[in-house]
Amino acid sequence: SEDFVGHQVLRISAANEAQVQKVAELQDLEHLQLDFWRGPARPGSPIDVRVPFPSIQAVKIFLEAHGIGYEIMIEDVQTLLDEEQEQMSAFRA
Amino acid sequence: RATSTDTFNYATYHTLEEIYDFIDQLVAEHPQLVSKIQIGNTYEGRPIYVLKFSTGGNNRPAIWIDTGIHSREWVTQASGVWFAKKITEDYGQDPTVTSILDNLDVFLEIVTNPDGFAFTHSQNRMWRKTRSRTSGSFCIGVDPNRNWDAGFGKAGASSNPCSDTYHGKTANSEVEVKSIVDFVKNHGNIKAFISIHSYSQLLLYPYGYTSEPAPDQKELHQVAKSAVTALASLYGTKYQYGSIIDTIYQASGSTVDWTYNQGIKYSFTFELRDTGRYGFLLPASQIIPTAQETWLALLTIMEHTQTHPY
Repeated sequence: SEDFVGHQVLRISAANEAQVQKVAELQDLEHLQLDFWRGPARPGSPIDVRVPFPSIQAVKIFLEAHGIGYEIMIEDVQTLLDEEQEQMSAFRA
Repeated sequence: RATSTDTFNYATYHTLEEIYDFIDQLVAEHPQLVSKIQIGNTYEGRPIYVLKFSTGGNNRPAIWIDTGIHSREWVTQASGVWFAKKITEDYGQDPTVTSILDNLDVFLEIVTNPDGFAFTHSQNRMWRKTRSRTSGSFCIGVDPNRNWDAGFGKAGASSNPCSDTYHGKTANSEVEVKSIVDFVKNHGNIKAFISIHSYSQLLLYPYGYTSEPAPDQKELHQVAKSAVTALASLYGTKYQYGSIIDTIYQASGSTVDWTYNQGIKYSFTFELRDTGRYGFLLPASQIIPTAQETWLALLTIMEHTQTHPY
């Protein structure tokens, strides 16, 4: 199974069109392996992105360098997935 | 395996096999009301099933509901299971449901992307697309909500097979999409089409590929307003509503743009809970509340469809 240990989901708040465009640029950086759960649309509309552990620092630096606000929506994706699996297993048992 | 659909646990997530067992059990328990139709096979050979709820008649006007075309949106398949049970419980008991089913058929596709769904259970919980192979690429899968023949390939979809919004080589290239297209065309009397996704709490209507307003926008907007009001009446969950392009972003080749262009006026797509805490990983404890509130919105749309024949 795919391992999501250390993956975080960031909720990004782009305040203006320029910031939306900056976040959109991230989509083109394939080496970061970002998974946009909610893509960049317009200012004020939240952008959610799952960031693999190796890319977290680069993404956060990118956002901070451009003054783009964000918060951590999910601290560790794998922790939630483990809870989900445990719950499913418990019901089966 | 649950011994009946009464003992089935609706408050947990289930595998494809468990859902398919549930479907068989529901049909066995309500043979006069529910039947199972196989509309095709997936890329990997799995059967694609649709539940038909019908009280008789011949090719009655119908309402289509699908859940889980994006496989990782688990709350949608789980809600679909709950809807199926709810229909059988309420027919003959609830006057609205009874009236709808006495006049219209309801088709419910609970697992619209079975290959992707199985993959989310076995390999990659975050898988969204189909599992078809693209020649010339190592990347697998097509976004089945960009693969419909409505503005296909325009802005709002990716031509990169590695992208999560890859539109595929051609419209209807995905058998999971083509099977529905064929079914809808062959049926010819579907009056409402509701495609359910998660998340972000939205109720959307066409268009997504163009900013041109749909000819029926005014009515669709009113129906959406009524539906989200009904939805919010249960737990206060707030939904935004509007056209796809105005409310989220441009998306070409999407399901309900195609259905609307086929003449299915009441074409809507939902994005279920949440607003930014769990995303696709909504805890199982929220399945039933999500399904319950969504059902109220669905009833609003279905009732409007029944009372506004066209």
